[in-house]
This record gives sequence, structure tokens and C-alpha cells, in this order.
Amino acid sequence: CFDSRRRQSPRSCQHADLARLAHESRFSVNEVEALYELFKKLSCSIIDDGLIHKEELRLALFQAPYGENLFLDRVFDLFDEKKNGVIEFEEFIHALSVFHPYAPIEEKIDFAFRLYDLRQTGFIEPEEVREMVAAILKESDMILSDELLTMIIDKTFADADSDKDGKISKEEWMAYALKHPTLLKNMTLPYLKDVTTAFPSFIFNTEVED
Amino acid sequence: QPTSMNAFELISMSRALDLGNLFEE
Repeated sequence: CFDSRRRQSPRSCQHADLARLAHESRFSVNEVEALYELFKKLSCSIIDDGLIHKEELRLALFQAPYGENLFLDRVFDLFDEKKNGVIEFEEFIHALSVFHPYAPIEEKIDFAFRLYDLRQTGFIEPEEVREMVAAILKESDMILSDELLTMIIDKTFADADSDKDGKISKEEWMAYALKHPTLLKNMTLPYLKDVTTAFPSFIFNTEVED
Repeated sequence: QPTSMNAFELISMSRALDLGNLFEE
């Protein structure tokens, strides 16, 4: 019931759908239903069709619907499992589940790897890291010389690329991320621990007993 | 000091990577 283009109310969703999504994620049935309230809010902010478009994700994250951002593109692509240009509720739940405080660290590390493996080659390469650092500098209006940028990237690869083949494999990324847990701080959203009490306005609409 | 940071620390500062913003009213 989540992937139709019709507007939906959580009450129109079958308990089996909520239960299935709860089963496929770290969330309880009530939490899935509470997250549906958040999803509805996000998915009607620009185009009221019950799907999150990139502009709507951008509006939620940047408070502005327009403007290119490499990281926004990557986050959107990872949420959009079906690669059809929109985020459906089911995809929203699957992706947010990785950000649950109780999700295994390996899942978080894997998600971050896929985020940074821009060209999906199975490796994070220096050109990709350079592109991402350039993007964050642009986003934050910081200016660094090419020389400094090269130094930062070289230092990072000296630390992360343990077999010195010039690229970071998933195994190397795993070891590197475990050594530098601050890199994963964005991968956990404490809000998700108990979304029904963190957002009391959502409770009104939850009616399924866990 | 950006030079003392690793590249991924810099990258993780992107607002797009802070999904906590989705929950802001």
C-alpha cells in the first residue's frame, strides 16, 4: 500500500504491511507508523503525491529546494533502492533503519562506503575523495589551495589504504572507520531510538498496538 | 585546522549527510 501514487493515510495501510516493514527494519510497528507521519510531511512539501522527490529531500535538509549538492545526490540515490527517481515509504524505512542506534555498526560502515564510492566501482578512489572534498569546500564556502587539498587526501590514503594499491577497498574502509569512529557519527540518529515519544504529535495517528 | 583532519572528516560535515535535519520542524 506504500508504493501507489495515490495519497494515503496510515489508516489505509494494512497491519500486515506495517508489520512487514517493522520486521524488515529496526522499528516497531508503532514506530513505522509514526515514521509514516514524518514521511507524509516530507513527501507533500512540494509535490503532494506521497513520494519524496529530490527537491523535497533537499528542502528538508537545506531549507532550500534548489541547488546542486553532490552529497544530497548520493543520499537520495542510496534511499532510492528502485532507482526510479523517487523515495517510497518502504525505501525510506529501509534506509532509516541503518541509522537506528541499534543497527549493527557493519551496516552503517557499509552504507557510508556506498555513499562515498561515487562511481560504484567497489573502491573509494582518490579522485572521488578529491571530488567530495571539493564539494564540501564549496558547500561551506571554504577555500583550500590545491596543494593543501592534495596533502589532506594523501594523508588520508596513507592511513586508510593499507595495501597501498591507491584505492580504499571495503575491507580497508571497515578497518579505517572502526579506527576513526567520528567518521560514523552521522550514521546514527538518536531520534530513531523511540520515534513515537520523540515526536509526540505523531502519537495521535498511531493506532496499532505492538 | 583543515590540514590536521582527514578527508572523510571534512566530507562528513556536509549538511546533506546530517539526516537529523529531516526531523527538524
